[in-house]
This record gives sequence, structure tokens and C-alpha cells, in this order.
Amino acid sequence: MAEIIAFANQKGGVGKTTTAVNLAACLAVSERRVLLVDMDPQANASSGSGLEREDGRPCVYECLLDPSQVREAIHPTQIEGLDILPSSMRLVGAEVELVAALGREYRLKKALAQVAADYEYILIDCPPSLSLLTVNTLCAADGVIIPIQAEYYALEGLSQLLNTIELVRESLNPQLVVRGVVLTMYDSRLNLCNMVRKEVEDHFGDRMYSSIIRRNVKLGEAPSHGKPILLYDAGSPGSQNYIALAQEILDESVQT
Amino acid sequence: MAEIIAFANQKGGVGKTTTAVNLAACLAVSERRVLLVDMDPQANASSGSGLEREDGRPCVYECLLDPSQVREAIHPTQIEGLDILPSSMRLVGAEVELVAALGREYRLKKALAQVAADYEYILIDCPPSLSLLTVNTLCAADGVIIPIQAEYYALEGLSQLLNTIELVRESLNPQLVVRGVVLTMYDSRLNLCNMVRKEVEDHFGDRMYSSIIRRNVKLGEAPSHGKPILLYDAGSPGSQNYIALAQEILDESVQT
Ligand SMILES: Nc1ncnc2c1ncn2[C@@H]1O[C@H](COP(=O)(O)OP(=O)(O)OP(=O)(O)O)[C@@H](O)[C@H]1O
Ligand SMILES: Nc1ncnc2c1ncn2[C@@H]1O[C@H](COP(=O)(O)OP(=O)(O)OP(=O)(O)O)[C@@H](O)[C@H]1O
Ligand SMILES: [Mg+2]
Ligand SMILES: [Mg+2]
Repeated sequence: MAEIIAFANQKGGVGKTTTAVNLAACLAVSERRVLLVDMDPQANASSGSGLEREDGRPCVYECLLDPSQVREAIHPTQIEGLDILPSSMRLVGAEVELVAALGREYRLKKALAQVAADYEYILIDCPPSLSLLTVNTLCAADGVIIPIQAEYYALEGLSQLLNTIELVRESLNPQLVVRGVVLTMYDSRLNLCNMVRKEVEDHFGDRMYSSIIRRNVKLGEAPSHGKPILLYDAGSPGSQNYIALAQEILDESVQT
Repeated sequence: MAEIIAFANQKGGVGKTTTAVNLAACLAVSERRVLLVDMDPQANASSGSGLEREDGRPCVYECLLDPSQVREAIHPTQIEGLDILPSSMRLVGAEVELVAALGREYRLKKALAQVAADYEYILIDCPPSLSLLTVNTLCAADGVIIPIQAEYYALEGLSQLLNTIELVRESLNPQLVVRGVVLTMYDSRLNLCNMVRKEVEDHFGDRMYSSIIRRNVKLGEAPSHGKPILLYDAGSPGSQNYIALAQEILDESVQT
């Protein structure tokens, strides 16, 4: 059965999408069957993986309303072993449309249950909010990886995020755990980054992945070519950082 | 009567808060009466302006439920002429609580109408989404300033944002205009930044402010001291960029 991992943080621009897209690619090239799910109406994970926008096929939005659509909505990608369940702008409507729906928190869980046996990892990219789309993702996931940008504002939102994860664990999904936190956009020359790193190490201890993602412009360029960093510039530090992180995730899986 | 300006972009981490906080400070030191409103449950604009978190007083959340609370919720700041209407985590609840409420889109507009005569500018920081909180802000505002990070993903979400602004103008707030877009976190040494700058110039023409906000670590450090850049490091490029942008806003006001 697939390990289902959510990439969540309501602070915007911290590297959720970049981490989900690149980790998915790294795990796939390590011969694992991977599904990347885009739960953000911005659909950045979809375009960052090379998908054309709005191609008329069902996307994750339709799957929340009717879980049986999921197989039709899944696309292959340029990487062997990596599929994607894309998002679209239509997803913005789901927040309001599902408010009064039965079992509204479990719609994604139901949809993914249809295909979980086909994958070893299912990675889910969240939007920058603690709304129903993120709650749906936390209910579908076994674990959460929290990308933390090495900036001050990114620290401020952590307690709110951890509270929300705890609430979901208590009332909706008892098996949900925080797998770990990963520091992103790190530049060791900046005091600000080192200050944040120290705070994160003090607060999370060994739940902070030792692989730190450094600031690297190639990670910002790759999405404009619709490619994960592995296909855009395999030799870049960005690639190496995500390959190292993928190895830590694989090692963890062996232990559980 | 106050000019009411929203800082909106559903893409996360593009510099909405940094622009709202620093522009508010620059306008206040130019002898204008300014109110900064924080409509993001993350409350970054509140802490970036030096406010202690959760001090037991009403915040913008209470004002959406009962517009008469607004005077009690407003605080002075360290800068003469600059007041703040802070946010708190409680604001997360407003999204769901207001869904069925009467006049739900106009709650902020009603609250600000109580105090608009006391200010020349009211600047409103939005969360990274196109949800009810952002719609409330667009209904209360006369104009929108769109911060755009010099990155690829930041370009992708623009059409969705412009569509939403157009929808609000057609059905809820006919006077709403896009005052302009401002490029943030710009590093002229990077091709990616220059590519994005060219796209934004081609797309927006003279609605792009000529003041570009360059990447400058001092802008990231200032919030950890609870200070706008003007108080933290007045001589830094970050300060100069926001002073220049404030001057463009003031010049615009004279023309309208
Ligand atoms: N390590 C890195 N080095 C350089 N740029 C990066 C890095 N990680 C991410 N970026 C860039 O920073 C921006 C923010 O990252 P990303 O979009 O992945 O964050 P996010 O948390 O998914 O944002 P949102 O909250 O909008 O969903 C993007 O333009 C991305 O290309
Ligand atoms: N010009 C700049 N140079 C360097 N750092 C910057 C600059 N502008 C903003 N930052 C930093 O980048 C991060 C993102 O900026 P900010 O929080 O203002 O964006 P936002 O759009 O308000 O994010 P959110 O979508 O979460 O509300 C912050 O940590 C901020 O301190
Ligand atoms: Mg994202
Ligand atoms: Mg913000």
C-alpha cells in the first residue's frame, strides 16, 4: 500500500510545490511507483511537472465531487514511474461547494483509495492555507512533511500549523504524523538563514531532515521549462539536495 | 476620504505583507494619516509592525462580525501617523462563519466606513488565496496593488487574479481598479528575474511601477525585530526602494 505524504504549510512561498515536484521525480527515478497529487487551485505542481493547463480532462476537482473519476484524471509524466493527478482553477469552487457536503473531509481519501494499491508513494501538494482543501489532504495522508523557508515570517506560522495537524489527528485521522521538516531556500552566508536554522533545529531536533535545500536559481528556472530539476539540470546543487532528501525518505520507509 | 488600497495575490510569498507594511510606514513618515489593515490569519503584517500576538483585544475578526468594534480594535504603532487594525488566528474561522451571513462580502467595507474619515490611506494586506477574506478586501478597496515576485510560478497565477478582480468589479464593487503592479525580490544578475521583468513590462506596460523592489536581506530581517525597514535600516536599498514606491503612490493621488 502507498505511503501518502502531504506537503503542507499555510505560509506562502516556502517551497511546498518545489519540494513535492522534485521529491516525486527523485523517488520515481529510484524505481518507486509515485503519484503526485496537486491540491492547489494555482496548479503549480501540475505545470511544474510539464502538464498543459486546462486540457478538458477531469482533474482533482472532479475527483472530490465523484471519487470514481480518479483513474481518468491521472496522467503519466515525462518521468517513467511518475504519474500526476493535476489541479485546475475549478478547485477554487470546491471550498464552498463541499462546506455542506457529507463526509466532506474524506473526499480525497476516498478518491485515492481507488488507486493507492498501484503506487508506493503518493505525494500531495497543498495550497497556502488551512482551509478545507488542506484538511482534506491531511485526512488522506499518513504523514506530513513541512517545508520551512529560512525566513522569519515562516517561523511564525508553525504553531498554527502544528495545532491544525493535531486537531486533524484527534478528530479526523488518528494515524497522521509529522514525518519531518525540511529547511528550504537556505543561504549559509546570511545571518537570517542561520538564525532560522538554529530555531528549527532547537524546536524539531532530529525531526528536521539533515538534507537542507539551498537557494539555487536553477530550482526557480526549472518550472518555466515544465521540468523537475532532475530533467532540467541534474548536476545542480538543487538536484543534489533533493536526491539526498529522497534518500532520507527512502531510508525512513525501510524502518517503519 | 481615505484612499483604500488592497495588496492582493493568491500566489504565496510574493511580498504582499512586506509591501503593505513598508509602504504604510513610508506614507506615514510623509505626513499622511495611514491605517494598515491585516486581513491574513497568519497576522504577519501585525507582527511585522511590532504588535504583540493575541493581546486579548478585538481584532479584525471581531470587526467582520460586528463593524462597531473597529475603533476599539485599532492600535497606534511606533510610527507617528500610522495605526494598525491587526489580525489573529481567529480570522481563520471567519471564512466558514460568514458563508451564510447577510452581506458577507461587505463586512470589511462596513467596518472601515466607520473610520475612513480619519485617514488619507488605508492599506490592506491579503492572505494568499482568492477566498472570502480576499473578496471582502476587494469589496472594501478602491484600488489593488499586485506585488509580483520575479519568479516563474508568480506569473502563472496572474490571469486568475485579474479574472477575480474583474468579477468583483462587475458584481460587487464597480469602482475597483488595478492601480498597478510592483516587481519584488528582483535580482538583476539573474536571467530568471530579467525574463519575468520583461513579461511583466510587456503585459502591464505603464501600470508597472517604475520602482522595483530588489532582493535585500534587510527586508527579511526587519520583521524579526517587529519593525518596518525605515526603522530597522533606513539607509538600506530596501528602504530606498519603498520610499521611491511611496513617492509614486503619492504622485498618483495628486492626479486623481
Ligand atoms: N531552493 C530554492 N532555491 C531557489 N528558488 C526556490 C527554491 N525553492 C523554491 N524556489 C522558488 O521560490 C518560489 C516559491 O516556491 P514554491 O512555489 O515552491 O513555494 P510554495 O510554498 O509552493 O508556494 P505557495 O504557497 O504559493 O503554494 C518559486 O518561484 C520557486 O521556484
Ligand atoms: N525584497 C525582498 N528582499 C528579501 N526578502 C524579502 C523581500 N520581500 C519579501 N521578503 C521576504 O520574503 C518572504 C515572503 O515575503 P512576504 O511574507 O511579504 O510575502 P507574502 O506575499 O505576504 O506571503 P504570504 O503569501 O504568506 O502572505 C518573507 O520572509 C519576507 O521577509
Ligand atoms: Mg505551491
Ligand atoms: Mg503575507
